[in-house]
Amino acid sequence: STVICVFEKDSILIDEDLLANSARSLETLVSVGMKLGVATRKQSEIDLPNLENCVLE
Amino acid sequence: GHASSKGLPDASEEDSSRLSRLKQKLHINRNHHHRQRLRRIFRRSHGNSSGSSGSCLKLVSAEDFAGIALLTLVSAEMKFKDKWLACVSLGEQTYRTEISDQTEKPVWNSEKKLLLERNGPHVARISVFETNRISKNNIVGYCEIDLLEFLTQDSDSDFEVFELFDPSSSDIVVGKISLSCSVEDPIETEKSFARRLLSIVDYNQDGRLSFSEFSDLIKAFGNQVAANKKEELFKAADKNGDGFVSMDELADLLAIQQEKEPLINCCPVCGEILGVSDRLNTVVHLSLCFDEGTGNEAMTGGFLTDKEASYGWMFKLSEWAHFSSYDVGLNFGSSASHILVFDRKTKRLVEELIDGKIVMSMRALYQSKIGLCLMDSGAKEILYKISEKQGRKMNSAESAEDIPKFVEFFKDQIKLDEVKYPLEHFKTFNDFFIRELKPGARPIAFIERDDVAICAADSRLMAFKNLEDSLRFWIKGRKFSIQGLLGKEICPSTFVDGALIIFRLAPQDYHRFHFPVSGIIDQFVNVPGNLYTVNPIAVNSEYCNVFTENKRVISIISTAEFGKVAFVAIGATMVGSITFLKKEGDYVNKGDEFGYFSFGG
Repeated sequence: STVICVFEKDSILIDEDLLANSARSLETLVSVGMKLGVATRKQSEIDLPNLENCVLE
Repeated sequence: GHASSKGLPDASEEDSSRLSRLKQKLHINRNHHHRQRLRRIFRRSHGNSSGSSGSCLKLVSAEDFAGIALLTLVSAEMKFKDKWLACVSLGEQTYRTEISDQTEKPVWNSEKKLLLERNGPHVARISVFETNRISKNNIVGYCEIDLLEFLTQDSDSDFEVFELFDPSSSDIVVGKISLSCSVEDPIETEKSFARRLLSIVDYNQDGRLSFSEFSDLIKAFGNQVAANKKEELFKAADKNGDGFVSMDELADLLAIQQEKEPLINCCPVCGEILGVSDRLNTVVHLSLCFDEGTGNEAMTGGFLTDKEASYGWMFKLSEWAHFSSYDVGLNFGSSASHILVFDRKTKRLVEELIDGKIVMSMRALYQSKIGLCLMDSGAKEILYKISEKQGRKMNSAESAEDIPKFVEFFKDQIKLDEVKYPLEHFKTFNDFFIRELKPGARPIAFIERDDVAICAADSRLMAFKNLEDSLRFWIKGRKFSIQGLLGKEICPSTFVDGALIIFRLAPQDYHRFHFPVSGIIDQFVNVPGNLYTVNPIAVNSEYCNVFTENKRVISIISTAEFGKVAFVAIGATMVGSITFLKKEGDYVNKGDEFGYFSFGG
């Protein structure tokens, strides 16, 4: 059986060692809980308008 | 070397050259600040390990160490007589000794120089095999040794004895092995490397290089920039100005030059491009490649796993005849029967155990047009029916008898000491198959940080930044697409060009899957389908579209850090039943149990 996780474009920075092995078509033996990657940006930052740039008319 | 451009030095020059030699000695010591640091890392070991060349040292501290360790497998004490061979696996390389005589106390005295780095693989696996002429060689015992720890521990003796454990349960001792390990002095490494290099171009064997010989050497490095600066390099190397470059002077030139601007861009032996990260790494790499063993019983290398190293003449014959090769990466035909994976923990290659007959049937069914026709003429339905039947069988009380056999077959890949309940607890095979682990058996990385995603299952993982990469390196089914994977109900635009991570669970793996991220479960979508195998033999085949045709359940998780994440649980032949422990609207934390796969349709 298999689990496939699909992320939104540019939402995750996957750990380099995992990408490097995959680019050699080599599977990496991992366990639950091992680090997979880091969010590239806080989703909240995207949703909230960037107030600093607003100017009072 | 050839007659130098200058005559032999006269008496007055003799004094000045002696003075310059003295200065040079001081200069070298002052200049090689890193050598003092390395000296602090090393201390002279008592005596010498067996017959090794050069000075052997013990490590005092292992931080940011990089160098050559000399490992010698001396002997073993087993519990019965046989002909024995031993293997050493470190990273992606495996070496083996010769086969001993018929005895219970084999003596090999087999040594190997290994590249050891702090942030590289440093846990060596030593495995001992009993050998057979016709049937395959069997692993009898193994142990794992952290070589950096071994080298830094305080012990007067150069030899250590380690217990060998039964692969099926790591608390049964099956023998002992005696081995030694010491570090080659990095100065010695540089010198022995320079000595090897010098001997290549020292045509008249006078132990030093004239300008023309030196030029040949620089040319051999294939570095055009350096080739244009031969005179300058020669003058820089010839510190005592005697018109020749000695072995010490060459060693210094290579070491210093490699740090400033690399002389050697790629290894002249194996062709590997040499990063300029650390000059010692370059010299170490080159020394190992140039190394032809020290004449002692050097081990035989070139293997990827100890399993490959232990194969007998039959496998070698098949490899020689190109029936099958044993390699990392996309494999087709008979080479697909050896699936190699990289163990992220030990940084070592591991061969996946699959029954030969199953491999043959999968290759016939998934890697050929005939298989494709079979699928269209009813094989799909048969696979589905077999899986449903298997599910009923594995839920019966009798199936519990299969548990010990299953554990034996995957003996060194199932760790019973982390399973929550003892084997007797499980009333059916499926109960064992969806076994829970003891609390804490799987520590969650950065558990307090929701912007760090974790692995969702014990599995063989492939990760790609986008769909194109996944098609290029792994998924060969022609119809694969994000839309195809997620089914019609889910709008794919959110995920187009997103990262794709595939967690493939093998039969012996812990079969519960967990949340890779924290968030809220938006929805579940059931997509009925077939139950093809998810083995790479099918995934890498252009004749089969596993991920867009197999039965699967897609759940969408809304997260604060990653946006939306699609979590697709895909059933496979025999293991087609997918059960979830959470429901729509639940808030979940990364690492929580999400569900499990079990036998059935």
